[in-house]
Amino acid sequence: YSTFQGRPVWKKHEITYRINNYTPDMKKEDVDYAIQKAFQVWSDVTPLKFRRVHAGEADIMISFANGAHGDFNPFDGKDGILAHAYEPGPGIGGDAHFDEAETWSKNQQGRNLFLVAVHELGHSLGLGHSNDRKAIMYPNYGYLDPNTFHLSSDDIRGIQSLYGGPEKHQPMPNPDRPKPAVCDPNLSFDAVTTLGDKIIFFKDGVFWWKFPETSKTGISSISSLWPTLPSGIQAAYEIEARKQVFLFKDDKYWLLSNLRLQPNYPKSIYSLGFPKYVKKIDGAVFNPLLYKTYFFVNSWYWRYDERNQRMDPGYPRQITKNFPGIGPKIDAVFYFKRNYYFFQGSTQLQYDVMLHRVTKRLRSSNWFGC
Amino acid sequence: ASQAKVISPTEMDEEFAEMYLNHFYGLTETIPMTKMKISRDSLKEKIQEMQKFFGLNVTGQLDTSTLEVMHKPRCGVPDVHH
Repeated sequence: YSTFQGRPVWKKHEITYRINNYTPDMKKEDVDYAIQKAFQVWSDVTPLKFRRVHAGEADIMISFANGAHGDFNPFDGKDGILAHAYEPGPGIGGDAHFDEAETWSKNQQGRNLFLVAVHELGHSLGLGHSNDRKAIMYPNYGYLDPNTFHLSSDDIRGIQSLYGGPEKHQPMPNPDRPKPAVCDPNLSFDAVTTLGDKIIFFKDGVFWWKFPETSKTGISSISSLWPTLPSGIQAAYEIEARKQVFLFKDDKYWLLSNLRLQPNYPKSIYSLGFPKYVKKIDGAVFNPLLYKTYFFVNSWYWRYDERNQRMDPGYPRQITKNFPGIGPKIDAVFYFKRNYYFFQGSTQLQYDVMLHRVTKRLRSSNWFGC
Repeated sequence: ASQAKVISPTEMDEEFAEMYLNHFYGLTETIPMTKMKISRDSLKEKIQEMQKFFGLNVTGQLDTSTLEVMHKPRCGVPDVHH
């Protein structure tokens, strides 16, 4: 890695940014999200916090521009130079400019805005170019996959040589909303699934992981492992034999295989056979004995045949009628040792798949020994 | 680095390379103002600096792989800070 001459850095840990304008290539919310995620990549490994402002001068001003655009570094049209940014400092210092002549995107078409933003924000924070091709600070574009991207050790060494590591407490993906304590009696989960030898519990931008048989737990931010995955995952299930975990949010779903986000995702849930009136999935669970997946939506559920890759006929059916004691609506569900564990608010119901009935009523946070 | 074919660069190649090396490797910054004609030596030296940075064969010549890297989409911040 390298830094700028004189090692300019921001002398404070809370840095503001402002998105001055937008590229017509992407939806505004996709630009906002790509930039937010790009900042989160750096805040996850430093004590820095980034706060967005919508008016006035921010430390880091972000804009899209064509050709000559007011600094002494005109852009050169499509390809060639994609973007540039200035080292920390007043005025234009820290600012990041993106060449509007490129075709910006949130996927691998054209130029991925998230990847280029992570690189330029590295400059905005004081990093120079690295000759390590695996580093995000490598000057040429096209060597990294946005789906599997994570900072290289060279990047982390570089930025931590300027700002140090994150403060001792766990990373807080959203400083305005403190991380919920896992033993809070009112805690409910967004989604739960097994993942190899662990169980993972999603909540907002974080997830807890736990070994079922030991008390060892941990917490991590979704973005630190999977920067392009949104927070607020709503449903998740694992097909252990295939080492696949499917994650759902709104009308999209992603596939993790060996902990890596797979290319060509997200996909639409309608490709699974849901009718258009289904907007999101509350919970999903794979039954390895039947090789079927159950999807729970409001007070109804569907059943998907994983072998034939299609929804079974005769669905949806009502949850309360076919899962006695469960529902009418659920938050999350996962399968473990011949039981489904249904989560409804702060309550968890152990449901024996052979006996077809609830056999235990627990608190949602029961797995954490609260 | 793939085995670079030694070619005789076109005038356009040379112009592009000088522009590239000037923007990213400060080619003209290190040449005394009194001599604005870029000498072969300083050009060769900058080509070597760029080849070393990108892990290419350090030949100081504008071979195919060097030109190929120069034409890749990239960030506009210089690779070296003089």
